[in-house]
Amino acid sequence: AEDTGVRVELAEEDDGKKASIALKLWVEDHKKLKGKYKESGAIEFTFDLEKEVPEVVAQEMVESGFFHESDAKTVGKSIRDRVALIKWRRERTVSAAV
Amino acid sequence: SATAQVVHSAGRRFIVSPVPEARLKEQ
Repeated sequence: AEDTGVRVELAEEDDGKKASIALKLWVEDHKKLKGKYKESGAIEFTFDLEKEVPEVVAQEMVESGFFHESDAKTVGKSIRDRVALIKWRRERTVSAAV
Repeated sequence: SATAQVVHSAGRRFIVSPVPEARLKEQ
């Protein structure tokens, strides 16, 4: 995944079955963000792997005051990359089991 | 560690806590 300066990681163990998973997002490189980034903590949230869209969560973070509008795309991409990795690992685990 | 919560109008809860220690040292 491209280094966007925004890090997204699992906030809980992934058993490969649950539809919703807890993720944690934080800024590693403030310089890569266009807007001024106030929050220096890690933001934990739940994401439904089947139904939800990363860019929508990013927009909610902007609306909640965590990020500037101009960084919504970067945040959305960071979440998308992590979600894609989670799904890829799940598919690999399933195919290995078969 | 201090945590704060923000609930978005769409209902999603965002829990803010300190960045994981190990990651800070990696930089």
